[in-house]
Amino acid sequence: GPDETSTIAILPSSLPQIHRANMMQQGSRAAMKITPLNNKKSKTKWHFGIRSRSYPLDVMGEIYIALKNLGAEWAKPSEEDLWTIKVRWRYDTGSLDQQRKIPDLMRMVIQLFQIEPNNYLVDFKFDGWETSNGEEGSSNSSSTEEEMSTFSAYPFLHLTTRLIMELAVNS
Amino acid sequence: LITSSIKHNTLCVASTVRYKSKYATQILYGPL
Amino acid sequence: EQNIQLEQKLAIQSIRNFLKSKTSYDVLPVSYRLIVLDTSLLVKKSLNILLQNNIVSAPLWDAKTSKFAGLLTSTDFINVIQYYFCNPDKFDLIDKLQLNGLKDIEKCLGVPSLDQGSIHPFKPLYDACVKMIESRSRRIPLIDQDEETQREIIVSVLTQYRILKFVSLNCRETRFLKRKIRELNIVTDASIDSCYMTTPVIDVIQMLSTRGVSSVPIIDEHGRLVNVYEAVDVLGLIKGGIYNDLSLSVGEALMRRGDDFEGVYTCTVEDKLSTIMDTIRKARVHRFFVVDGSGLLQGVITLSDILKYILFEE
Repeated sequence: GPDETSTIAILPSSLPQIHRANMMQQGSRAAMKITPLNNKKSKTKWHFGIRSRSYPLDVMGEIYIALKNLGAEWAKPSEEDLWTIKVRWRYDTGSLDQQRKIPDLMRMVIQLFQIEPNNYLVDFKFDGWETSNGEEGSSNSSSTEEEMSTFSAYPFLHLTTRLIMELAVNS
Repeated sequence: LITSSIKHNTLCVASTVRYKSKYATQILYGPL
Repeated sequence: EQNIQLEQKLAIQSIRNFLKSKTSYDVLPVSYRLIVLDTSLLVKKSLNILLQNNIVSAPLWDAKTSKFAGLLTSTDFINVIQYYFCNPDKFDLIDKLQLNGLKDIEKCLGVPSLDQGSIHPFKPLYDACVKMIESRSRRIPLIDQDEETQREIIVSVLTQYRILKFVSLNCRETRFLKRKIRELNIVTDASIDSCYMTTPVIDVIQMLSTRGVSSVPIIDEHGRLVNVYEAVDVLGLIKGGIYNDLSLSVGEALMRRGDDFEGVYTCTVEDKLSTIMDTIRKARVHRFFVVDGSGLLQGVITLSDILKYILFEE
């Protein structure tokens, strides 16, 4: 049970409501104007990918234009699947990568989904690394995604941020 | 990729990745 | 008395072994969020993001170098306020200041850069604690490497509070820490760093910065503790845009505190670490101000003081 001899307590005069009452009582002018910080957290609404109500082919066109502006490459889409883009994007951060043979080509899959009539979702998925001289990143050879367990999402987040900005600015 | 609506010219994207046997949702805020 | 001393000694050694047997990774929840800020964000935007997410610190990511760029903490915001008071004409510069500009502010003020240090998540938790005490910072980033690209991964950031809470939740031995605080020599004399309700808030902010402390006790004319100004209160001050009011007293600045503030925890030298750790287990408390029977301020016990005792004493 709790230790009866404990003298740990909360200082009453430090509670915000009591402090404010004390300050008002002292008639402090500034105190009248100062409002407490609103700590109600605006709940962040999360959703997969980015939404679009534009015509599907227009969305795909916008994405290709944005990818081109950002210097990314993509595989020629197959007739059967016009709504998936396999992207390869150079992500080099200075000469460091070359010296250390760090894979600097990130692969990404961008896919358009229909959620309901006139409501589409563009999904972005990380798809491994390649090195410039065409070697596959080790993620495809040695360990499957399942085994790979120290994966930094930041380069992927950074490139998708740039693509989303390009789309937002263009649109 | 998970995103939240652009507010105050700030973009917020996130991705949930497995780190060993735990799950980290890495959230990155960047300027639009 | 001897039993209590012996029990305390054995309990501390057992807790220390626990810290050596666990890793920082063990402290992480099974599923958690980590908010990271791109260094090209504006400082004022990052303040909104911290407040929106109810956090007071966040790791920074430099997309140009694809590297971790240190932690944004309340110390950075204190520096911004001090820079403004030294250069009131530079207001619009502050308005446009990006996170990657904070280092320049430190140079202008001549304040030392906070040595963040970092540690691998699978190193012993004891090592993370020692690193934190050495770097005088109250949090430590856990950094690993992406096995594919050798790029840094910010796995999480551990704080002294999270570690002591982890100990209080998992070490039953904390119940045997029955020696009185007065015997343990872990109380820091806080009277030198105190102020009054009418002290200008800029002077208190200067004390936070020059003394390298994270809180300044506020006493009345008799020396009784009445409140505390904390480093994290600066975020609310900047958010309210009222930091440029030179005449603002610390009592007025405390009007910014939200209603979810739990209050200032006090104890006396008669208390024991067992009840202190039990309070940490139950509440979000970051320090205990030591008062005597009539409320006169005697000192403070910070989480660093408790951690140092567990790591190195007995």
